[in-house]
Amino acid sequence: NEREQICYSLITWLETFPLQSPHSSPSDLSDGVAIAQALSLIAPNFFTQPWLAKIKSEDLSNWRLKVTNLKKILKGILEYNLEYLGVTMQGFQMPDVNAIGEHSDAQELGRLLQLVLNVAINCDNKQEYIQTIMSMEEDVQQIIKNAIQELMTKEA
Amino acid sequence: DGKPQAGNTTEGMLANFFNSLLSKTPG
Repeated sequence: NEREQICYSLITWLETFPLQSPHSSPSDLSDGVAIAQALSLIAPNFFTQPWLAKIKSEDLSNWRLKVTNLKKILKGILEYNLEYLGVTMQGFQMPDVNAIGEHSDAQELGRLLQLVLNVAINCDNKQEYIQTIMSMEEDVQQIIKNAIQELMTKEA
Repeated sequence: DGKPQAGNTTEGMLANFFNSLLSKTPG
């Protein structure tokens, strides 16, 4: 499944980040904590420490709390796209954060990670992130390239 | 000599793609 391949390739990419929270599986990422940490590394002027502090990182046994985190992350990314990049993702199916929080759904997580990737390849330090991708295995690079191209066709 | 041009190999095409991203203006 292509969507799941995107998810697992982007998890491989996310593993290059020095994050405090575990980030090696869809289950690890389903509470949004590691993803929020990644965003605050990628674009610290936008995903600030006060923003990160609003992401709940303890007692996340109730999946609804995970979804609350994921909604804040998705909202933040969409605001970044609009305010910083001046784009909206017309026609890109937004990730179903309920499916990620409740079932660690890899396909939906793949969509969310695709949006995180888009922040990384457009941020001020994009050179660092793109070069990291270029040093990864060819098949992972190819999937990431396809994921970027899909987003590029949906930007307006 | 039948060798593929660098830009036509998978590696070359990937490098071209990511280099084109690098050359885009930040932000």
